[in-house]
Order: sequence, then structure tokens, then C-alpha cells
Amino acid sequence: TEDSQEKQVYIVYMGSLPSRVDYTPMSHHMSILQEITGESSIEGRLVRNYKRSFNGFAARLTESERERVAEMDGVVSVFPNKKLQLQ
Amino acid sequence: TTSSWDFMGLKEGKKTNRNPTVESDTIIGVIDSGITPESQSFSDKGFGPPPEKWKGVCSGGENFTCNNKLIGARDYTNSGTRDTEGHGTHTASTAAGNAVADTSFFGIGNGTVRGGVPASRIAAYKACNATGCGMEALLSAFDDAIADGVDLITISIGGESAHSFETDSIAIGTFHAMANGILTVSSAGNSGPEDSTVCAVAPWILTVAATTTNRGFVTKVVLGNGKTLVGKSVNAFDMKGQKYPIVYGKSAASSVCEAENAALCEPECLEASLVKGKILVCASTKGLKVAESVGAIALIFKSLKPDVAFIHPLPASGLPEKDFDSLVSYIESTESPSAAILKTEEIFNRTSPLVGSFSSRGPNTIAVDILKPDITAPGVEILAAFSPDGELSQGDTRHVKYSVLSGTSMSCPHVAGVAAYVKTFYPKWSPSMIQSAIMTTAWPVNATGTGIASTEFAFGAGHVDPIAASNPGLVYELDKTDHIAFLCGMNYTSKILRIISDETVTCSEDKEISPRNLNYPSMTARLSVPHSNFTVTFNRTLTNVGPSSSTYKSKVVAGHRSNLNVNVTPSVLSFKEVNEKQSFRVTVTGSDLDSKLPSSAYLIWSDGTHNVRSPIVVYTG
Repeated sequence: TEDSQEKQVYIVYMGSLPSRVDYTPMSHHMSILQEITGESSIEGRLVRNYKRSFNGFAARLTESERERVAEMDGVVSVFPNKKLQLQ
Repeated sequence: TTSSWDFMGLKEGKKTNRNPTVESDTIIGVIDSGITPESQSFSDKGFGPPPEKWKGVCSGGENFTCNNKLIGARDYTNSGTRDTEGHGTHTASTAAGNAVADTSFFGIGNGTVRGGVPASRIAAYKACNATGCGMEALLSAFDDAIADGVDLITISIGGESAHSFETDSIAIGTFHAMANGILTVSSAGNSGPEDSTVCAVAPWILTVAATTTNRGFVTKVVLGNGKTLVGKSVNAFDMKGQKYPIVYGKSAASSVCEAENAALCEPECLEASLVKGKILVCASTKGLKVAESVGAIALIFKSLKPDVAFIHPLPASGLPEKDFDSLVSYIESTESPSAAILKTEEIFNRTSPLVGSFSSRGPNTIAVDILKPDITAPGVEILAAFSPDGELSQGDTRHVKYSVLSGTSMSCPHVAGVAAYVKTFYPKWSPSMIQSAIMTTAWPVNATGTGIASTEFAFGAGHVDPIAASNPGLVYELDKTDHIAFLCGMNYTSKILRIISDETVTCSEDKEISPRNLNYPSMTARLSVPHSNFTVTFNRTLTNVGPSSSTYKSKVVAGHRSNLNVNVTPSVLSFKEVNEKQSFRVTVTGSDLDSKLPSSAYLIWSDGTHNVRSPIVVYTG
């Protein structure tokens, strides 16, 4: 049933990059995605990593996956990717 | 741009005091629809290698080459950084384009086009294409721009309304830019003149409304009876003054439409045989899409935005309602009505600056005690570089290197250019110091209109003044800690704020962390219910960035619909050294606020040379 749910791109915002030296954002993002989706390969799920100036990622998630990510420690917000316009 | 910098007093060449070495070391990050690397506005003639601090790349895709002026390019649209819209080329050149002489749009607006800081470098981050700008792409652009080492970011992108900070990609990206010492300048939005439409509302963003300059464009319509109507458009088509028969849409209705729909020139509503070879007259802008398909040679339409001239794919002029009604009367009272549409003329706008009808208005719907927009700048009929691949208007087959655009997108890079200009004199200044310098030195805007469209909710602190901003005397400083305290006051939890800042945060219950007490260069209070009598206070601290020994006296002047009593304690601030800080409290009392319009006053700290001016706005509703 999880697979049949419609997926959309959500942005997972995780605040500042932790200053501890052993933190690797991409590994953390992938482990979150693997834990949430239960899939060992998250190809096709991960849209973007934010890892140079702040922490987070964008991924294709179902609504229930979105809810689970939002509950995780270290996650500030999860919100749908929308289109903005040139002004 | 060919006139707006002169309008603001930032003259060309030696007439303006500049710091060319630092200007050349300043990098402006432009998050937009890409850029046209071959444009003369971005030629690197006379430029040395990029500043050593630059950590970015040129990753613009095929057939895209950077140079010592355009030092960086990244793409988040999978189409390369080349600008096929024209928008990103326009905004980048407005902020930091080279001076290029004898530039015009088919002869219209001729002059030397230039950006605010022509010696500065540009890094282009393409996050938008014809379908818009994905929030995920925008965040990537911020993630890279901050790490690449840009000094300022300009972003002329937004939605139709504001989002809460934690779900707003621009608020998030700009927060981290601020935390890294980078000021972001953003457009206010184009959803005006309705209230509560401003979309960039965080206090760590410098939000810009759009106003006219003293140069305007008009397109005259000369009727067969000799009467001339003055319309708006950017019409480069020269019909040599010849008059052609005119036909009102409702007189050319096809058999499948009511006359009312034909009057609006709805699609499928016009009979081509009755329009062919004539000037079509439409009671809406819908005629712009159908005029050519039914054989019209030109178009006169009733304009929804009669204060702004747009480019159209055929000879056209947009009339305000009163003049349009006059035209219809002429048509209906004349057996063979005719008219000529003339080529666009430049006029001297005596009433400028006026806020564009499209420019989004406050109040701020997220942080209700922060005035937004912050400032206004030229954003109406701006001639700047364009992409030859871009479409000038829907269905337009012409291709140009310079074009005329209007929007808060156009005003935003003007303020980014000013911010860069200020930063050339004070390279170590924080984002908030630059923002304060720009806001407290703004020209008062003459709000002659009525309603919310002509209050501080339209223009913020006033119109940007580049020269005055480079010598503000005093500034209101803010750092990341202040913004975190502000977010505490916005009811974000300590736990969330610790993650956002990667610092220990303890939000206190103290009233002093009220958002109203953020050390912002404007002072705003929303009263939740209409009060017959009210008292609000604002705590502020000023930093001396002028002469070491100086004494400033406070003065309060009335704003619009001012029924505010303002008391400032202490009323005199004496500084003995540079960077010294002095605090004061503003107490505002009053009664019977207007339920729809804000009341305002201005606090001015003056030492006789510097006038440090802040709007005080109280509103309800």
C-alpha cells in the first residue's frame, strides 16, 4: 500500500550543518531516506542534498513517509516543493 | 539601466565617489533564470582575475563560458546556465553590468546602460526556467552561493503570498546567508495593490518595492478628429503617423459570441473579416493574444495597469479607463473612425517616484511587527540587458540584447547594487549594518494616493538613496543571536532554534524578546484589537559609524494619517568613539486608530549632517 501512495517532492530542512568534524551530511540524508522508505537503494528518491552551507535534502516521499521524517530528531520542517515565479 | 542610476544620484564616471579596488573584489550572486555570457554588459575587458576568496565554479553547461567579469555559473534546471528568459540577464546587469554606451530598445530609452557597481563580479545561479523556480532548486542555489563566497545575493523570485519561515525556501536560504555575513536583497512581489501580498517577510531579508523614475514611456493615440489620447506601452513599431480605420471588438463579434464578450476580445469572439487591416479596440488585455490572429494591424486596449508600459508584439497602446471610454464614445459617434498609434515617446515623470500598482503591499502576514517591504527602488520601465533568446512578449518574434521590463524583479537588483556600493566603503560591515544604512537614509516618498497603496505598507522606509546610504552616521545592528531571539519571540522552540543555529539556545519568557524589540531600522506594532487608547514601546540601540565624537538629537515628524504621540528617551545621544553603542526607548501613544489604514510617524536622529530616519507604523486589523 505504501508503494501505491502518490509520491511528491518534499524539502526536508535540517538547520545548520552540525559543527562536529565526523558529520557527513550526505550519509546522514541517505540513512534517513533508507530508514523511512525501507529501501536499500534510494536512487530515484533523492532529488537534492543541501550540504555546503546548511543541512537538508529534497526527496520524493509519500504522505506517510513525510509524516515520519517530520518526527525525526534533527528535522526542523518538511514541506512540499512548490514553484515560485520570477517577478 | 539607462536612467535609473542617474535618477538616484549615482552618476557615471568621476561624478561618483567610488572605491574601484574593493568594488572589483565584490561578488554579487544572482539567483535567477541564468545569464547571457556574451552580453557586452558582462564583458571582462579591463578586469583582472577573480578575487582570491572566490571558491565557485563555472558550470554553465555547453557553449557557456565565464570570464573575469562573470566569474561563476551553476545550473539547477538541467538546461545549462544560459538565460533563455531574459530576466536573469536583466537583473544581473541592473546590479552590476558594465557601462555600455548608446543602448536602447529600438531607439527608445537611449543612453549608456550600466549597473550600480560596474566593476563588481557576477556569479549566476540558474534556478528558474519558463515554468518557474522550484523551491528545491532555490535552496541548492543558496547552498552553493554561500559556500562559493559571494558577498551579496540578489533574488527577484517569489510567490503570491508569504509562507511561515520554516516552510519558505527563500527565508531559509537567506537566514543561512545572513549567518555567513551575506546580505540578501529580495523583490517584494508583484501582487499589488492589494494589502498583505508582500512575499519576502523575514527581517534578515532586505525587501524591495518598485517605483517609477523620472523617465517614463507613453504611446500616444491620435484620433481621426484630431484628439490625442496618451496611453502606455513600449511601442517600437513606427506607423509613420498614418491613420487606419479602427473597429471596436463588439462591432466585430463573431456569430458564436455575445457582443459583451467580443468587446473584451475574448478568443473566438471576433470575425476576422471585420478586423483585418484595422486597429482593433478591446475593453481588456485579451486582445493582445488574438489581435494578430484576426488580422488586426494594431491594438488599443483598456489597461489594467495604466501606470506601466509593457512591450507588445504589435503596435499597441493601453489606455486608462477614462480615456478608453472617451475612445469608445468617439467610435460610436463617428461613421468612419480612424486613429494612428505613434511610436513611444519618453516623458519627464514629475510625480516620480510613485509605487507601481503591481508592487506587493504589506502588512507582513507572518511577522506582523516587522514592516515590509523595507524600501523602494526603480522598478518601472527599466531598460537593461536581455537575452537574445528571450521572448519580448508572448508571440513576439523580435530578438534584442537590451529590453524594457517592469516589476519588483527590476527594483531588487537596484538595491543589491546599492548594497554592493555601500559595502565597497565598508567591506567588513554586517548585512544588518548595510540594510540599516540603506533604510535610514531613504528619501521620503510623497504618498499622494489614497488607501493602503500609498502608505508605508507600499514603500517601507522610502526610496533608496545610494550616496546617502554610503554615509549613514548611525546604524541599527543585528546579528544571528538577535534573529534567534526574535524567533523565540515568534514562538519557535529552543529545540528547533538549536538545530537551525547549531548553537545552544534558551528562549526566555522575557517580554524584552518581543519581535517589536528586534533592533530593526523601522518600528512597527500591530494592535490585535482596535484600541481606543494604546501605548506601545520599542527598544532600540544605535551604533556610531560616523565621526568619533558626535551628538544626535531626536526629532519626530508626522507621517500619513498621523495621530501618534511619540516620546523618545533619552532624546539626545552622545557618542565619543566609533562603534560605540547607545540605546533608547520609543513610546508611542494614541487613540482611535483607523481600522484599515496604518498610522505613521518618523523618528529622525540628526547630528546636523546625518539624518537617521526610521518609520514608526502602528496599525490594527
